[in-house]
Amino acid sequence: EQVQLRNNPRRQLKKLSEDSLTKQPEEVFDILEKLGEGSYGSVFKAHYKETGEIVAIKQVPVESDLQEIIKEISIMQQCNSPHVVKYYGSYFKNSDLWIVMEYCGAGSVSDIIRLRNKTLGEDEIAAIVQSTLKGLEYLHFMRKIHRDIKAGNILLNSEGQAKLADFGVAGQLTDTMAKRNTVIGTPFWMAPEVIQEIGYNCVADIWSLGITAIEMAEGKPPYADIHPMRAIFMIPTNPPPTFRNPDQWSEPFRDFVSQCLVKNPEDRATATQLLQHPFIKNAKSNSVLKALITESMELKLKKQEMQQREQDAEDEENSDEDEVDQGTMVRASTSDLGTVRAAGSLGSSLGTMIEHNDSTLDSQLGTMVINSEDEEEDSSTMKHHHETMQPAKPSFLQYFEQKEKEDNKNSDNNCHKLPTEGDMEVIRSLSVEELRRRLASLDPQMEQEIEEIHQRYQAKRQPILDAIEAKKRRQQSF
Amino acid sequence: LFMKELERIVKSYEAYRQALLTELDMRKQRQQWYA
Repeated sequence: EQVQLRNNPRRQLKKLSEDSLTKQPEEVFDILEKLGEGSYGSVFKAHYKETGEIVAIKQVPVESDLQEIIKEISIMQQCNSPHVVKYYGSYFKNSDLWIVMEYCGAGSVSDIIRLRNKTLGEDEIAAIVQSTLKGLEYLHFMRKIHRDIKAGNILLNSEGQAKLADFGVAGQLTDTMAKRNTVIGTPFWMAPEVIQEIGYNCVADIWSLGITAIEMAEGKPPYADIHPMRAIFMIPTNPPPTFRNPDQWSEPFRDFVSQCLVKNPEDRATATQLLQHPFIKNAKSNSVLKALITESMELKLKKQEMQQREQDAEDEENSDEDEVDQGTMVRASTSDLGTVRAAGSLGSSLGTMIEHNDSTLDSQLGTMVINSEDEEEDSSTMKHHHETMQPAKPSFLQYFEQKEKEDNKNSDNNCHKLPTEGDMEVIRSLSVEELRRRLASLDPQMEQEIEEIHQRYQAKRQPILDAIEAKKRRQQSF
Repeated sequence: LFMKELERIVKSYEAYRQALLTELDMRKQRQQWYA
């Protein structure tokens, strides 16, 4: 009851009228501007002509994974909380599905960090985390796991209220399926138990929230500078990550993060418990976010104007060889106290509303969706994903393989095996170019090697899994 | 066992990466010294 009370929604657009839903979407909405790229398609700001309200419309090509999109819609549809982005309705238009959702004027927390080129202060973090926790409390109360909590998936409206967005990978727990075991999420934010595929529940989101708190404070999550493949290996084996400069942060904040980042999920606090934590209890109201939101919205506007000017200049340049001011984009004011510069490449951590896709880290920070869940869904009890035809790869490897294909189209694919003592000695006789080349090809080689050993282990594991499955089936028939 | 083997691979690559980086650094220093 408390959860529902806490989530008592304000009066606002509930859904689109019947009349609106039967019309063509362009008759119902005026598309105003592109907000960015979401996990499945472009997101636009639009004007709902009937009521004058502003909405966000995600346009998803129908050839994308509709199953996932339908799941996302279904989860949003079932939620009614001021801390979860609302779903209003959808349309089919040509080859696109238009999903009409609540508009959050300030964009995602990672957009804000990137636009201002500044990380957040403790007061701001506390206010955002408090709303996020309320959203998570509600979601978990509804037996749903978000599975991709990160600054890029927390949106702020113009009043500074944080809302959970991007349910592309969210999952529903049923009573008999208390723990899921599908590796899903974004590598650096993933809880150890999720990486280990040992089954997980709602508190996996709490781990991700702890990582997100660090992300907001430091501009990037722990291990962000490390190859995600190695991070994935380090998260379950290393002690929980902490701040780079712990002394810079207050005791309640450090304690809050440490309570989120408890490796054993059974000992990890729940959203409801964390709402009682002093760091959250003493959080200031959302008005503490006003300045930050105003600044970020202004910067966004300036940026758009600048882009427009650049575009105009470019058009002109085509007919004239005049020099155009191609100055760098908006610079954050320097007057702010001791905040760390946000990693420029990190902001657009593929989630909701990416502004531009120019980063190197982007590709590594994407959301991982692994192991289709169709087979899980039809089961009444939790089970391991049982492969049918192809041997399974470690879930995360499928992700990296795909990423590698995209990223390393030009890689020279030389196949060294595990480095040996000999390799170490040979190093001295290599040219600088060759040393650099070897360094660059190290990660793909390592991944390939890991894949091979996984295949080997899987081949050994499969007969055992098959036997267990057969035994289960036999028991069921009795 | 899988995790152990995984650890062995990652550590081995890590050592190799470190050796490559050290060697590159040494070459750079040497070059600067000669310059």
